Amino acid sequence: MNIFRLAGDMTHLASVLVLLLKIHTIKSCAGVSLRTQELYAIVFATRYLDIFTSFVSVYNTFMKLVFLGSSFSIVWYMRYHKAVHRTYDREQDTFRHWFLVLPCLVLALLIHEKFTFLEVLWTFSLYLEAVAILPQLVLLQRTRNIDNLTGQYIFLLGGYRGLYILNWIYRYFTEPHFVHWITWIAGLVQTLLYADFFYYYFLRFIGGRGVE
Amino acid sequence: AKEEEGHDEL
Repeated sequence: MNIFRLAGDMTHLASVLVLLLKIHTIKSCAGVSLRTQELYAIVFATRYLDIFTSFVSVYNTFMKLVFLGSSFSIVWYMRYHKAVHRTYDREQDTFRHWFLVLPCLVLALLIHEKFTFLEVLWTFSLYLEAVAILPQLVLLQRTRNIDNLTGQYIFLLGGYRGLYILNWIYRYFTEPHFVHWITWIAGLVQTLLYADFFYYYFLRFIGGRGVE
Repeated sequence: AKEEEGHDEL
């Protein structure tokens, strides 16, 4: 564990807590894409299948349970909780996110580190996570203005993988044989997809306006 | 060994 990875995990944890806070306290998911949340639930479900077979540390298992629990409960809230579901912008959240799943699965079957069931699904989860934010970014374009909590959620979600990139650079220079091109390229693509959002998000800080 | 056998990152 290094400071970059810990900062990355904490940023990721903060992003799900901000979203849960917004949904649970003000019972609103305005501006939040259910489709991105569904993709993230699939990402965690396919990435943490090894939670029962390979124990890394208490921290690792605990965080996996937190991410699994939060992503599925957010989907449940947005789909089935009356008050929250009413604030869901179904008409605008129309990105065909299922079209992302199959290509990621095919790619994982073609490009992976080991051809085993767990490893292919793990690789699939990396590719899917790289593009999971797309429905949310499209929804963002359509809803123009978003509230601060949603803006912070997206900022933290984008920032965590950026911190992971620093972690991979650190581990590359400090650990022999630490080379994971698939993870690195997927993580880079994921972070680059936020570039546009980061630009407007920082403009907001400079201009002191809402995120447009 | 741990790294090889599985993934130690989230």
